[in-house]
Amino acid sequence: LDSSEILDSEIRGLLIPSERVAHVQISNNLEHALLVLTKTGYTAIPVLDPQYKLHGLLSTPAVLDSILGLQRIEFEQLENKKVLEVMNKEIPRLQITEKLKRGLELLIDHPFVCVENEEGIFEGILTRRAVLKKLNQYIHQ
Amino acid sequence: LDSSEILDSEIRGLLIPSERVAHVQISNNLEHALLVLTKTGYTAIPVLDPQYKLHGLLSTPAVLDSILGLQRIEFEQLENKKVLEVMNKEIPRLQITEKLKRGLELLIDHPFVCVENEEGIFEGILTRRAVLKKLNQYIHQ
Ligand SMILES: Nc1ncnc2c1ncn2[C@@H]1O[C@@H]2COP(=O)(O)O[C@H]3[C@@H](O)[C@H](n4cnc5c(N)ncnc54)O[C@@H]3COP(=O)(O)O[C@H]2[C@H]1O
Ligand SMILES: Nc1ncnc2c1ncn2[C@@H]1O[C@@H]2COP(=O)(O)O[C@H]3[C@@H](O)[C@H](n4cnc5c(N)ncnc54)O[C@@H]3COP(=O)(O)O[C@H]2[C@H]1O
Repeated sequence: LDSSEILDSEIRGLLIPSERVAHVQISNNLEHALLVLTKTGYTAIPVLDPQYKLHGLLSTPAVLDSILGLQRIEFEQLENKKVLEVMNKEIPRLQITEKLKRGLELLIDHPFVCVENEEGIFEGILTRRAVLKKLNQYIHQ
Repeated sequence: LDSSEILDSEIRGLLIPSERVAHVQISNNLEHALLVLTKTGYTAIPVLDPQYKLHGLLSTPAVLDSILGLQRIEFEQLENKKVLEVMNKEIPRLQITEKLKRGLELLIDHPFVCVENEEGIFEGILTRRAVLKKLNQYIHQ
């Protein structure tokens, strides 16, 4: 088995393209954002601005943690908070031209990695599922 | 590279053992369960009974979806619902003696897989992170 064949392949071929990626806008409030997460069924999604520039990730654990009071989860606080306040800005990013080798390393600690072009415009996401499927095919040859 | 070396290795070596796995009891209500999910920061955890027998998985999306009303998320309904009503019972299970080959196939569609012994007692979980880390080491040799 020649591992460089798979490690040097471009992530471009494994991406979920931006048009199929659920996301929220940086200006939304948390009540709207939690509805998006609940209806799409995803536990974390990218945060974009109107120009499709990537700003961070919003996860359900982070949203719920932000309204965790001493006695209970204080859901009435959701409409008072913004995505901007709760999103995770410290996220790895891949360029669309990068290799699977780099994607695999990042996916050890992240369920998915956002991909952007040189202008910082959001192109899509690379998921653990896509890479595990690829590795499984490769390892069975 | 000899892929059978990795595919035939036992999942036992890659498990997060039961004592380190956050879980809820089948008899808990959803308000308690959502607090456990929020405090541990996990998006899905196993559902056990007092004998440590595995019954299903509880995820934050499933909890929130169960209280999604026409206008808003109806958080006051959480104390009226039970884990039993909302958990996912249709889950894959691995025996502790099974091989990584089988684990890898299941992890394509599941972020983690519960592992049990022959008595159906919960032993731990096999996660995508553990397998991706292993595959990354192997592929770099
Ligand atoms: N509607 C659906 N249909 C089929 N399978 C589903 C599904 N929703 C979730 N899953 C399964 O559950 C895994 C974890 O989903 P989660 O939402 O926690 O975590 C997801 C989510 O945070 C994000 N993600 C995936 N697809 C997305 C999309 N189209 N839009 C936005 N975010 C997405 O990437 C993470 C990893 O995704 P990955 O596919 O590796 O892993 C997914 C997939 O195997
Ligand atoms: N406290 C923490 N410290 C460090 N990294 C963390 C973390 N919480 C989450 N992560 C990272 O985020 C990934 C997704 O976590 P999630 O809770 O959605 O999805 C988790 C969760 O549903 C479950 N899980 C993992 N460890 C668990 C544990 N100790 N107890 C209960 N469930 C666990 O297995 C899924 C996949 O876990 P995996 O490790 O592959 O992938 C984890 C890990 O890479």
